[in-house]
Amino acid sequence: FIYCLTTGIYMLDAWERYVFNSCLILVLSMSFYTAYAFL
Amino acid sequence: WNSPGIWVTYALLTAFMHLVLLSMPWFTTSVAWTLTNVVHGVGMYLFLHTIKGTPFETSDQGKYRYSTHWEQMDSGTQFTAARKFFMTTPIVLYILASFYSKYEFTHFVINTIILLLSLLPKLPQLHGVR
Amino acid sequence: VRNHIAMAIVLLFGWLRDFLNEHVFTPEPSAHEQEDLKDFVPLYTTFERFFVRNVIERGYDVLHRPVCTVPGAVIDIRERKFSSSGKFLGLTGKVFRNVVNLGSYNYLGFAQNEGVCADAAVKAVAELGTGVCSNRFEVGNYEIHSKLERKMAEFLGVEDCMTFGMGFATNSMNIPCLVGKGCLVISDACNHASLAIGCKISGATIRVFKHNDMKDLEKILRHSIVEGHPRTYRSWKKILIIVEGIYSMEGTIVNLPEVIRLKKKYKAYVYLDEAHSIGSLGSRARGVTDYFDIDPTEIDVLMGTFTKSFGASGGYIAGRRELVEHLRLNSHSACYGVSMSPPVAQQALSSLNVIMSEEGKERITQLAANTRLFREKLRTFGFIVYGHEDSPVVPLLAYLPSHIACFSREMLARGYGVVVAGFPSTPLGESRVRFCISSALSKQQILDALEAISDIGDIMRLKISAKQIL
Repeated sequence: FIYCLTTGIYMLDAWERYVFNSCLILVLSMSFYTAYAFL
Repeated sequence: WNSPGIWVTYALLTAFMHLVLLSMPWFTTSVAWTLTNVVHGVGMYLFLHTIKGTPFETSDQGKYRYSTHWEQMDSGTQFTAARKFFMTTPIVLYILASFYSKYEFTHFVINTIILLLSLLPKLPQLHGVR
Repeated sequence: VRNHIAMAIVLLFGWLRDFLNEHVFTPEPSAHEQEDLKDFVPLYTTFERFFVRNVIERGYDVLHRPVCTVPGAVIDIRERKFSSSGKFLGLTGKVFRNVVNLGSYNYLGFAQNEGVCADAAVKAVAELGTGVCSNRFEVGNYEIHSKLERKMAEFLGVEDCMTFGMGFATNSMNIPCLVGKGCLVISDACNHASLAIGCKISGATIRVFKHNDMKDLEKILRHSIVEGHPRTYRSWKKILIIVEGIYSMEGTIVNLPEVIRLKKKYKAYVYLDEAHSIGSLGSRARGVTDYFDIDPTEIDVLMGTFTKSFGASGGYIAGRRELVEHLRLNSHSACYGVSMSPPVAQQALSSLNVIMSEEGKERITQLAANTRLFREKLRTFGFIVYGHEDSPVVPLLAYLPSHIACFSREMLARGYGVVVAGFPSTPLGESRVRFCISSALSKQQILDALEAISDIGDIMRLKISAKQIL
C-alpha cells in the first residue's frame, strides 16, 4: 500500500500497475544479473 | 522547471534509464551510452519542443496556448538558470557517450545528430520560430 | 523528487493509454478536436485534455462528490464507483449518511435549512420571488438590496457599500473600474483567479510579489515608483495593492499592519479581498481589520463575499461614499449582471443580524476555539500544516497526488468529508488536504475527526513534520 502510494501507481488501474511492476521486476533482475556478470 | 526538485529528478531519471540500458546483457557499453543519449534527446525534444499549451486552463486568455514548454519557461526570458541547466545536460551526455563509445564513427554521427536535435531548438535565435 | 517521479510515471502511463486507445481499442472522443469543429477556436489544448483525461480523471470520485443535503455540519453523500473501463462514474445507490463536513466554507454555521435565516428566506421567496431578471440600473433595484447595503456598511464601519449577485464578478468586474492604463497593480502571488482576471481586464500594469512577503512588496513598490511605466517611464497614475484577508489555499492571514504602513509610505491604495476573512476573523467577526484592530476606513477598497460565512452568495464592495457612487455608475456588474436574488439577500441580511447579536459572538468564539484546537492537535501529531494559527482554513500537506486521493477515500470510509486540492490549483509538489473549520462542529466531532486523521496519517506515513511540537 505504501509502495503504491509513494510511486504514485495508486492512481493507476490494475492492469497498469501489473505492467509497471513487471517492468520494474524485469529491470531489477537484469540489473542484478548484469552486476553479477560484470562484477 | 526552476525547482531544484525537478532538476534532481531529471538527473535521477536519466541515470536510472542509463542503468536500465546498461543492465541489458545484449547491449555493449557504447550501445548503452548511445541509446541513453538518443532516448534522452528524443524524449526531451518531444516533451520540451513539441507539446504546446499548459496541462490546465490558465487565465491568460490563451497567451501560452501555442507556446512550447521551452518557450513558456520563465515566461520566455532567455539565459536563465533553468535554461542553462537544460542546455548543458545534452552536451554532458554527448561527451560521455562519445567517450564511452571510443569515438567510433557510427556512434559519433548518431550522437552528434542527437546533440543538434537537443541544442538547436533551445537557441535564443529560434525562440518562437516554427 | 518523489513527486516528480510519481507524476512522470502517471504521465508515462497516460501516453501508453492514449497510444493503446488510438491504435488498439476505440479512440477516445475527447482526445482530439471533432472534425466539424476544426474551423472554430480550439476549445482546449490537447495537452490540457490529455492531463485531465489521464491524471485528473483518475481521481474524479474524490473531486466531485454528490452532496445531497445543505452543506452544514453533517451532510449526506451518495456513493459513486468507477466503471470497469475506468472512464465513467456510476451511482451505486448507497448513501453515506451524516458524514461530518470538514470541507465546506461554513465558518459560522449558517448553512442551515431551518432556523431564523431559513424562515426569513422562505418569506422573502413568497414576497419577492426568486429571480430578479434585471440589473441594478433598471427594475432590479429592490428595497432589500439597499437594506442589505446599509446594514453591511454599518457592520463594516465604513460610509457606504454596494452588493453584487456573484462573488467572482465582484472582483473581475469592478477592478477595471478602479484602475486602467497607466496604473500599476501590485498583486500577491496567491491571489484568487477573480482578482487576476479583473487585473488583466483592466489593462493596468501588473506586478506580483511573493506570497505575504512584505519585504518583496516594498522592493517592488520602490522599483516601480523609481522606474515608472516600463515603456513611457512616466509616473504611475495610481498604484493599487491587492491582497486577500485569508488565502484559501495557504490558510495565511495577510500582514495588514505592514501593508497599511507601506501604503502610507508610498501613497498607494489598498484593495482588501475579505472573501474568507469577513465573518470568520476578529472578536466581532468583522474580518481582518477587526482582527488587527485597524480602523476599516484606512482600507481604500473593502471587498468580500456572502458565500463563506453568511450561507448566502454574492459579494460586496465597501468604502468611502465617492468610491461606491463611482462604482454604482461605472461597474460592469451593476449594469450587465443580474441583481442578487431576494431570498439570498435576505439570507445574508438575517445572518448579518445574527452575527451582530449575542449569538454571533458565541459562534465566532466557538469557531476560534475549534480552529485553535484543530490546528494545535494536527501539529502535535506531526503533520505539516500551513497557515496562521487563527485561520479557519487549515491546509494539511500531503504532497503526492496519490496521497490526496487515498486520504479523501479513507476519510469518507470513516465518515468524514474533506476537500483535497492538487496540481494545478496548487504547485505540483504541494498537494494538500484543505480543512475548513466551522463553528457548527461540536468539540466531540472535532476530536473524533482528529483521531481519524491521526489514524490515516499513521497508515499513509504523513506525519513527516520536522518540527515535532512536544
